[in-house]
Amino acid sequence: FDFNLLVVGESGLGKSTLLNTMFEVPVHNLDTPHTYDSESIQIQTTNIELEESGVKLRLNVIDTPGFGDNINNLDSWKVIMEEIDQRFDQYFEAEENLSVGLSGTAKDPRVHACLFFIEPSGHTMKPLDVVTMKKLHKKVNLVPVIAKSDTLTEEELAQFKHAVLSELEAQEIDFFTPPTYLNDDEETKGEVSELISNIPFAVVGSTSLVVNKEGNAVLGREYPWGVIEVHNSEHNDFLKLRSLLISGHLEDLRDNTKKLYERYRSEKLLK
Amino acid sequence: FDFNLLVVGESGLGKSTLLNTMFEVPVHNLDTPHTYDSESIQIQTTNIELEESGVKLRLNVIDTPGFGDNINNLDSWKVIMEEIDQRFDQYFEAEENLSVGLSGTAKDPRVHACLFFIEPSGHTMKPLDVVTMKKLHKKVNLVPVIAKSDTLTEEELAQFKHAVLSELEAQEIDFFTPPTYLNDDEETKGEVSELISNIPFAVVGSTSLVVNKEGNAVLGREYPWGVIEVHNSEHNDFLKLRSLLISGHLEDLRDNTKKLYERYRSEKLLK
Ligand SMILES: Nc1nc2c(ncn2[C@@H]2O[C@H](COP(=O)(O)OP(=O)(O)O)[C@@H](O)[C@H]2O)c(=O)[nH]1
Ligand SMILES: Nc1nc2c(ncn2[C@@H]2O[C@H](COP(=O)(O)OP(=O)(O)O)[C@@H](O)[C@H]2O)c(=O)[nH]1
Repeated sequence: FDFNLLVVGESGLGKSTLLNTMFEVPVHNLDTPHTYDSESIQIQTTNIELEESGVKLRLNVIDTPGFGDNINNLDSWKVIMEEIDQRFDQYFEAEENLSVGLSGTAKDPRVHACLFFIEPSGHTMKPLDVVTMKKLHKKVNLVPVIAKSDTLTEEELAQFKHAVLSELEAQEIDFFTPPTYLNDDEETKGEVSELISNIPFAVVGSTSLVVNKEGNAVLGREYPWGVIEVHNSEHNDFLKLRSLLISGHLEDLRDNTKKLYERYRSEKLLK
Repeated sequence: FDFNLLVVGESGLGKSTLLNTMFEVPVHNLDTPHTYDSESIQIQTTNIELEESGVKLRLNVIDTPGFGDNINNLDSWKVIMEEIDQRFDQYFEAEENLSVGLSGTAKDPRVHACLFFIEPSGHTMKPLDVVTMKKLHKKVNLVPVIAKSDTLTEEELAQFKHAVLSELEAQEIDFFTPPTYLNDDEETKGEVSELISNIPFAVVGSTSLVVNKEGNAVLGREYPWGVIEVHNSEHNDFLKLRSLLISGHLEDLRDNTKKLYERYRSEKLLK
């Protein structure tokens, strides 16, 4: 079945690297030269066939290069908004023509999650990030992440996560949190609350193998002063993000997308 | 005598921290909450009395908070341009009224250097940086630095420095390089060429003491995976930047400012 992942964030925040690390396939060509020649965002989709726990998954990464990169970013969010709406409309059309059918194997074009990369400035989110999130959060599962989190010390990260959460709350921006169910056991409930308490996830990506302190070859980044490991939860929240997006809560994201779509659909029918 | 240092770069690039580290006095209050409530840049000047090798120095830091922080940054460079021109005009007025005199102790309002902080994206400079540098480079000694350079591995840093230099060359943007003089000895010539070959300097700032591998207390940043040291030239170019700005080439910066002023003055008189 389909998993449509919208990726938002300015150039140079390690988005391509993180996607390649997460899905273990070159989602993006890291060597494509970056140019700022476009005045606006150009939606780019990459489709990948994945298999997760025996289930075939069509991962569609919807990229938004150009977001936040221009001198004037006033319209940055509009192109993204249109993409989300257009995909809702496609699903709406398909529902109307029941001949297409909407079984589990049919294409589901709706955006199931928006991975929003926040620059690790150490202060707060940029105005463009806040404005964009406010526009999108009622239409898509918002998953805010702190990009290149190896820029921040443990102390700075704690402060920054707090600052981001306060601002999300003050601006009344909803973000996705996995639900717990009545019949979940204590261990599952514990995992879910552990996940939730770490949002926004602070992530580091790397497709290079480096040698860590114990002498093992791991995915990471090697600096003259030390080696940061992608799969080390002492070093960053990569494993938690992967759990949210792929291994643990894919169904929750799809279920919540249905709810968001229902809201969109009723507003559309009212007009 | 006066040293007027213009500081340009978006919020969160470690500018305040770097200035505090470089001048060893709280140039900026690091706890002032950052807000993005202004729609444009607000020039802020901080004056500090310093003593360097027995010489009293009036350091005037000209800050430009708001640069690059808005959704629309079209006018970011104009406010900065006006500040530089206005200071040239003040000097021009003073020259005209020779009663003020222009001895070594009189105030010299002209901007002697512009410390331009580049985000360590790993790709190239942002369009706003390029546009702004093109506007300023003929009027001020441009000193481009790569901010928070501990974000980049040694390999990424080498590539990024190369990308920045190529773009500066392609855009015909001049930046300050210290001169060598005929009577310089070989050692001095070697130091100068070593400095020049490391431009743009990759800097890290910190006013906190941390314990390094050897067990010494040093200025640096402590991560779970290692400690980066400010004064370690294996870790970053802080010492080189300090040499350029304070200990080695202050006079060269002031001399070159005279040349840039002369060009401004002749253009002004031609109108
Ligand atoms: N410090 C740090 N750098 C990273 C990380 N991930 C990627 N990078 C580097 O950041 C630069 C930009 O990465 P890229 O994935 O192309 O960013 P994108 O423009 O957002 O797609 C490259 O030099 C990467 O090696 C990370 O987690 N931490
Ligand atoms: N990784 C890294 N972080 C830094 C560095 N210098 C400062 N910071 C952190 O970056 C954040 C913003 O620093 P600040 O000096 O206030 O930036 P400014 O907004 O440009 O003045 C704070 O959390 C600092 O501790 C640096 O060299 N490297």
